[in-house]
Amino acid sequence: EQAVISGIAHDTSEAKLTIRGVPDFPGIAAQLFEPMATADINVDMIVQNTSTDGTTDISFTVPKSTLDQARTIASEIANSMRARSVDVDSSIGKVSLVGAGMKSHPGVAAAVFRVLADASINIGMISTSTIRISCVVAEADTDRAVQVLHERFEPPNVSEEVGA
Amino acid sequence: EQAVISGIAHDTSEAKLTIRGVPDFPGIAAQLFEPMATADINVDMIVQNTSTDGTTDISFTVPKSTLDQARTIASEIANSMRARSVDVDSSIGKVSLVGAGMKSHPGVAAAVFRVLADASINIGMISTSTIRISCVVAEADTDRAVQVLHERFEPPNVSEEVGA
Ligand SMILES: C[C@@H](O)[C@H](N)C(=O)O
Ligand SMILES: C[C@@H](O)[C@H](N)C(=O)O
Repeated sequence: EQAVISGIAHDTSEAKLTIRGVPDFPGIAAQLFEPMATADINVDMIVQNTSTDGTTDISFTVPKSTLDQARTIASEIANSMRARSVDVDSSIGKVSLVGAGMKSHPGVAAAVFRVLADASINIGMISTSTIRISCVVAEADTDRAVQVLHERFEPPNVSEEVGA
Repeated sequence: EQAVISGIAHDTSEAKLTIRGVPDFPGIAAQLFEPMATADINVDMIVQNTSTDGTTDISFTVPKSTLDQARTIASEIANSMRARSVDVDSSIGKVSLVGAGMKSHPGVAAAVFRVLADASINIGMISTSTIRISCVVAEADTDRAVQVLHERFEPPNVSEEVGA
């Protein structure tokens, strides 16, 4: 399968919340996101890695305009499930390489990480699939991240139409 | 924007590796995935959450057939970057709800997490975007996860064509 890079997208309209130390058993993720949905808070990227010692962290992004509301709800839920804390980062940017067949071309993800590293851009979060490689970086690094990715991958000029 | 659920996909052909406690500065992700690419190991899902205390974990999935090779490489790299450990789970299943517009419909992700919780299926990893909600569960829970998601979402019968 050919790897196709169709575009590079970016988004600086969101903020990130991280619930630290949530218990890792059934029902926890539902308990966190059902109230968010009820409050009509648009949740975009959700990232949860594997637990250690029975707890893990859950991060998610929301429009900056709804950050305060999301933080209030998250704090209540964190308390009720005895999570350790709620961290907030309102200065993030999401940068995504969009394409197809990238699972069969591991060099693509490696190259994304390499160009960002060579530009001294730290990668705060990673979420990938065969059609999308998304990295959360500092908001201040977003434009430069987009620039170096364009220089490396030279995708067709469709990035304006592609959501991050 | 209308939320559209186009299918439910699942994949039990992969294994998961987690490098625990990698340093969180530029170059680390590249150092891990460049050798994987050089060794032609197809990396599918990469998940990294936000760091605490300057370190974080990076998880990724590979075809089970390449697990041993991936583990060998990962262990060497983990040592060189003084990561804490390499964990492996060869009994995972990936289940994905595929669609569009899900960022604007937070109830969809919440419902995915709820149906899995009600089926007593623990969610080990989460990675979402506006077009895909992916959960890693125990391999033994995969069929049941697909079943309860089908019951809840009743997507068009396209799940056989949709990659997880
Ligand atoms: C941490 C959270 O994902 C939990 N494992 C659940 O299934 O809800
Ligand atoms: C942890 C890893 O992603 C690191 N922050 C990097 O940029 O490579």
